[in-house]
Amino acid sequence: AAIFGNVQQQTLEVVYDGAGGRVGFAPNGCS
Amino acid sequence: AQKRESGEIDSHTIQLSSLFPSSSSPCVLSSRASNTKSSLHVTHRHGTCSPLTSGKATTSPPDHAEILRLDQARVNSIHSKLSKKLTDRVRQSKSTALPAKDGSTFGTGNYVVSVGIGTPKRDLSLIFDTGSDLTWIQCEPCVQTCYSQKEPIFNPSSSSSYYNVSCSSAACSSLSSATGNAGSCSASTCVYGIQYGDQSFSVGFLAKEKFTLASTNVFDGVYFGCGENNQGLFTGVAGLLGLGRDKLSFPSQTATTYNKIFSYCLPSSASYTGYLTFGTAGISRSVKFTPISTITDGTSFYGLDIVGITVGGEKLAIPSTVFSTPGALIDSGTVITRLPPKAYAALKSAFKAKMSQYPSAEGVSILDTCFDLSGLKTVTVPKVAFSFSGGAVVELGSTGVLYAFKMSQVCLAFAGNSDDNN
Repeated sequence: AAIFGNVQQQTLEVVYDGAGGRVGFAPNGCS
Repeated sequence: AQKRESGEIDSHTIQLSSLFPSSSSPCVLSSRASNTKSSLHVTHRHGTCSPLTSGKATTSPPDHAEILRLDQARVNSIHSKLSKKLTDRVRQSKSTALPAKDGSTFGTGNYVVSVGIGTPKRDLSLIFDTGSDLTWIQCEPCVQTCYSQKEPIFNPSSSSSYYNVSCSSAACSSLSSATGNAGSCSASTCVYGIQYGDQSFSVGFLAKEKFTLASTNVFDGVYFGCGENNQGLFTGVAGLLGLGRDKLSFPSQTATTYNKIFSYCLPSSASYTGYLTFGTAGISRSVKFTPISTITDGTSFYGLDIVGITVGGEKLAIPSTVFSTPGALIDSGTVITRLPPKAYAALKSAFKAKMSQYPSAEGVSILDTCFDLSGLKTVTVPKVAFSFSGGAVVELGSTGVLYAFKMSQVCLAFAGNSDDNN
């Protein structure tokens, strides 16, 4: 499988919604 | 129009000094982690913020070649775990026996949080990992062996809220899906074992204990591994916080409070802290969601469906089957993003074409597209965006595209998988 690694996750806020069955990203969500 | 003219819309201009943060910069704490009740500071294991380096960064900068070697070992074990699950599904229809090479390689485990465990509470530094499920820590009396760790090793006999778990409990039977190994029995106490592909492992008693997050969020009776025999790349940290999707993972065990929702911002450099927040507190309104894909059903991984990549505003001509055949997942413990070979080839050629003004440099380890930026103050790189199923388009930050070894070797931070199916 392709794997989205932690270098690419930097500066993104990454949201795991296990109950909702979804993953979210907020670009620049960390500033 | 002016921005488009100057190409700023589709590119980042990066101060090269930011790619080489000094190892003595003072620690800058995440305000989110400091101000949100259910948030933990995330520190870079080797940085000035890490509790493991008592205020100064480790003198020797991390060995990049070693980081990338271990990263590949982790990726190989994730692939073997996925293929095993896949053949498990196939196995229902066939009787072929396949070597079980389970567990995930630990990798470099760069991101650490502090969690309170036991009564009285002991704050312990744990690596957080969305690619595995079982939380475990080293425990006295280290019947077999313990690696060296910064904080004193947890002693269950000094905690009034510690309980061993019996072999007949449901939690003991769910160890096989959480660790790849069924629980075993020692004097009617459940024993766990988790093995990471790079000779790292932890074996000990499955137990229940009080966990305290950010001093005020108390969870009684959390199942975790009390490791009496631990070895491997964990030096310095007390254990691991498993954030996968299995029922024994920490998000699953705290679902009544946090509904299996958590979010994080990784520190963008070793002298900053990021945050790991449980629950919905503070989640940005601009979050774009994509459904967890079915490719990883039956495993603890968070699967994603990538549908396209854009480089400098140009959508790459990659057939969607290139992504859908092998599938994709997100992992906090994998450093460099891995792409199917055809997708990586398209990204590499588009990126190189937009970086033609910079001299090429020798590749390093798994990274084969590098540039010599010696003598420059800034570099202008094309923006890279990922499109996921459900319409989410995610533009990577400026630090998400390059991996810098030294000024004369700054590389595209992506690598191709070895074949189209993995």
